[in-house]
Amino acid sequence: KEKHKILHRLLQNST
Amino acid sequence: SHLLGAEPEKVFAMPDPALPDDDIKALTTLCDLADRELVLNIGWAKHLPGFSSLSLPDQMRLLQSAWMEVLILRVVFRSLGTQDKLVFAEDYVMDADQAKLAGLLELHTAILQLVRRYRAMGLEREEFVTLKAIALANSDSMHIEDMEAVQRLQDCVHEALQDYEHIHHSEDPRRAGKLIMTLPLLRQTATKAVQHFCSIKQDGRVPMHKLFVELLEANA
Repeated sequence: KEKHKILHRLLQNST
Repeated sequence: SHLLGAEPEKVFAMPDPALPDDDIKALTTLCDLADRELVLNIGWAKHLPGFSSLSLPDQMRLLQSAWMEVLILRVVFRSLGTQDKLVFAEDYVMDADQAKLAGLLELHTAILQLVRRYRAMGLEREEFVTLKAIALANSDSMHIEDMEAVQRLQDCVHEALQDYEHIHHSEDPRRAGKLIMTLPLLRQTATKAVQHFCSIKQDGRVPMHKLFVELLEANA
């Protein structure tokens, strides 16, 4: 999961 | 209308004028453009009805499987009005000779096949945005946790396409099916593209941003 951290972060952003 | 409203803004390629005009510059420009489009496409996915209520791991899996299909479908739609050229961005249009120089001739040919198919059908913007949503919902990731929720998303976007065709193309009751039958070629083309950019990544000569690399690695 650490490998996909940017996708994870972008999906969590509320915009 | 919801999907039309969720459509991301356009992106410019802005090739670096300081770089010499060679294959590395072309690939660098495309990878940079793709990375910026990916950020927009992730934002777009969150606007699809039902997508944000999927679990975060399922949202990730759909995007990890379908991201290149979404990128390519956007290039295809932009290229409908241009003969034999791919409109990667308004300021970045590539003909076969330029694609060959960049080592992308096979991919260029495959994407143009999709362009011709949709041009022959007169693909409309409403159909394009709905097909793009179908491609995401139908991405066939092998590790979906809640397949029922993904099925609901598929049903929702499929129904949107059926409704649109029923109202606007009642003269051709098979139009929705014809559109859906283009998706295997989109999948095949996206697979080729991912493989090609994976080998470019391994080559190490083209700088790539982290999100683009992350998604290439998710597919590899």
